Amino acid sequence: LLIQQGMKSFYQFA
Amino acid sequence: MFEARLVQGSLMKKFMEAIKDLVKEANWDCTGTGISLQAMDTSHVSLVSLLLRSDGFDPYRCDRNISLGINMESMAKIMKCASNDDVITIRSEDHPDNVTFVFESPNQEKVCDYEMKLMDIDSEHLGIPDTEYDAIISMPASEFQRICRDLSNIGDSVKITCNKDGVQFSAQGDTGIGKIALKQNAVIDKEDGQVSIELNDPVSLTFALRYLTFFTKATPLASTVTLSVSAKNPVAVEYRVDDIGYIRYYLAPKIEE
Repeated sequence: LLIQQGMKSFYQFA
Repeated sequence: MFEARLVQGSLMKKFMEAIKDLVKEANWDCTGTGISLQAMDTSHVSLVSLLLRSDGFDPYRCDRNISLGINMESMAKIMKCASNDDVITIRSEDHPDNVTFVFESPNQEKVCDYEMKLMDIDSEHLGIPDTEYDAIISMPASEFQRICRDLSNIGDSVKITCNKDGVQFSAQGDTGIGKIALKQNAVIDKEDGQVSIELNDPVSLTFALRYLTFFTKATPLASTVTLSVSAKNPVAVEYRVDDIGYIRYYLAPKIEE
C-alpha cells in the first residue's frame, strides 16, 4: 500500500 | 506604486493556466527583484514556486514591497479576457485594496482595464533547502506531458526509476502495467528535443500522477522540463521560461506503508 506524504514533512516554514 | 508591463502578455496568461488548477489563492509578492509566488495545493502535497524577474518587464516599478493576495480563479477569468498578442500591465497602489490589469492591443486601438479586489491571505512560506539530487533528467516538456497522460490511463501513480540505462516511468493498475523507457540521447548538448540525464546515484521513487498532470499545464511555457529526483525527497519539476524566470513544482513522494 502506498501512502502519500505531505510537503511539510520535508520543508520547514521559512 | 507598483507597475509591471509585460510586452509578451501571453506569458502571464500561460503562467495563470499553469497554477490555477493547483492553487486556490496565493500572495503575489512584488519586490525590486520581480514578482514571485509560493503556494501549496489545498492538501499540502505539492508546492508551486514561480519567479518573474523585473528585467522581463518593460517598464517595472516597485516603490515598496507589496503582497497581492489573489484568488486564482478570479484572476484566471480576467486573464482570459486578454488576447494573446496584448501587452499586459499589472498596477497597484502601495497599500492596495485592489489590483488593476490593463490589456492593450498591439496597435493600442483597444485598451481594457480590469480592477480586481484583493484578499488577506495568511501565507505559509516554506524554506526549500538546496538539495543534492540523485538524478536530474531534462526532456522535452511535451514528452513529459505525453507520458503523464498515457500512464494516467493505467494507474494513479508513476514510479520513476533512473539508472545508467536511462529513465523509466511505470504505472500499475487493475488492468495491468505500463512502462515507458527513455534513453539518454547520444548528442550531449542540451538542445530542444533531447533527453539528458545527470546521474549521481540510481534512484526510484513513486509519485501521484494527478499532481504531475497539474504540473504539465506549464508545458506551453517552455520547450524543456527538468525533473530533479532524490531518494525519499520531493521531486522538483522545473520549467524555465526564456528571458523572464521559471515555474517550479515540488511533489512529495508516496511511500510503502
